[in-house]
Amino acid sequence: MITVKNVTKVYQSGDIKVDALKNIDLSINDGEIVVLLGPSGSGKSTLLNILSGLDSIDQGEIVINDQEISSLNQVERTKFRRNNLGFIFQQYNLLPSLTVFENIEIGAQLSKNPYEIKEIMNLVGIEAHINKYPYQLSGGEQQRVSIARAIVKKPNILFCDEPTGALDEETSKEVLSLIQRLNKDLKTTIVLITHNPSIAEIADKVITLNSGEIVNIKNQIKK
Amino acid sequence: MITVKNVTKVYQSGDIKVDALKNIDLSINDGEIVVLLGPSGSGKSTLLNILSGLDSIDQGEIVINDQEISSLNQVERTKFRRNNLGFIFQQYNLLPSLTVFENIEIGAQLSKNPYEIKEIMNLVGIEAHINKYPYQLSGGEQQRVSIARAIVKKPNILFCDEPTGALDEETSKEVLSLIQRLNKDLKTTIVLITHNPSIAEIADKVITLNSGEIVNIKNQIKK
Ligand SMILES: Nc1ncnc2c1ncn2[C@@H]1O[C@H](COP(=O)(O)OP(=O)(O)OP(=O)(O)O)[C@@H](O)[C@H]1O
Ligand SMILES: Nc1ncnc2c1ncn2[C@@H]1O[C@H](COP(=O)(O)OP(=O)(O)OP(=O)(O)O)[C@@H](O)[C@H]1O
Ligand SMILES: [Mg+2]
Ligand SMILES: [Mg+2]
Repeated sequence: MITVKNVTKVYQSGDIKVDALKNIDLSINDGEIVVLLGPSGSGKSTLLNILSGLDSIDQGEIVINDQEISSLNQVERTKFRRNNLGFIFQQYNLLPSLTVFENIEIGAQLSKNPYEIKEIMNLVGIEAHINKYPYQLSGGEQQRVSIARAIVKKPNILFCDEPTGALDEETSKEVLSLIQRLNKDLKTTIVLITHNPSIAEIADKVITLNSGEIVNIKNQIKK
Repeated sequence: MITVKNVTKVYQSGDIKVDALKNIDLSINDGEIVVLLGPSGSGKSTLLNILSGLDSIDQGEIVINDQEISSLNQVERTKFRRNNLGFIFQQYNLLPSLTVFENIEIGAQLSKNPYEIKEIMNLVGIEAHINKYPYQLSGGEQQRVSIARAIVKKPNILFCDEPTGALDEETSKEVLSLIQRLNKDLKTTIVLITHNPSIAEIADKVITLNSGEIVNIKNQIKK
């Protein structure tokens, strides 16, 4: 269960001051698929980053599985994240000096019971690139390595920041059905950002952001 | 006019050998909008990179505006590209130590008659971020800075690698109509990669790739 109470996040740096999130209240139940929609710059990635403890908040409280992560320091938040959460980044964040296999292995090593690395690579169609370095991959191939790395550790909660942004329709469908299978088979909670409203069909709950605020929460029957 | 004759591109590095493009023949007329479609890994970015001289080829010939760019060395290709071509990269490639304004200014300085920087920023909706650094921007905001930087110099040919991948539907439409306006008003030749087939509607010609080969060329009436 994720609970967010009256959370505010301000980016401040020199003359730059951005109210990225204002008075956010929301809750996400175990095993739910939640989709975050909203225009570019509306605060989706920021919300994902503070939900997963990647970034800190200025006001309010965030509780995940009874752990108040907003009161942990950065080292404790990192430990919590490594043990419980999977993250597919909007810009992939692959380690450039490690091969595809090694990048995914890093994810697997954080788990007591990970998937087989080769099996996961097969599921996202990147087995042919096993020994390549990130710079030797296409945009969509890098994205799929990022996906494999997040999924292989069978996280309790999987955060996905535009996981199919660089993929063609075919490959997008395969990735989404893989995410749905994780949710169905392992009861993984999914929090997914997309700017593609058709992807929202797989969600139990669709949260729409605009200018740092939640403007709509829609409960629906997921497909 | 861009002419590609029997072009082959192989990536070779240690044990890695990838036939990224095989026997490519195509031509692009001045003022045309050409869209490249194809699955992830099919060779679209590679084709764009060799068309614009960003990368070299192993076999064949590429001629742009009567200049055989495939026979130029890297320094000469860079000079040709700076003077004639605009490029929107799949991963934006912004300079991290320059502000939004300075990143776009770099594009403007390469032209004798650039657009007003503030006007272009306004057109893609990023004027509020003028003094920020790339790391202080959302994914879609970074993409729009990359677009502004390419367009501001009024290039003869504009290469776009998934220019709307990180953008919501609204902002995507604005970017695409901006690209169409460049084509209509300045007769800019547009070569655009997308994995979104609906974007292909704006094209005079749609070229489909699969596994490094052209599998279809469709001429159509552009919208
Ligand atoms: N430097 C490199 N070394 C080896 N292989 C490479 C290199 N760069 C690209 N490739 C491979 O060449 C193929 C084509 O890559 P390219 O980036 O052109 O694909 P793409 O069609 O743009 O894909 P996407 O839609 O995922 O961006 C891919 O299989 C990729 O793994
Ligand atoms: N480090 C930072 N400093 C200042 N402003 C920031 C910083 N990071 C993000 N922002 C701003 O906060 C706002 C929200 O950013 P965020 O990345 O959450 O948007 P988003 O909804 O994910 O957008 P996109 O769909 O383009 O990825 C944006 O206006 C952005 O410019
Ligand atoms: Mg984002
Ligand atoms: Mg590509």
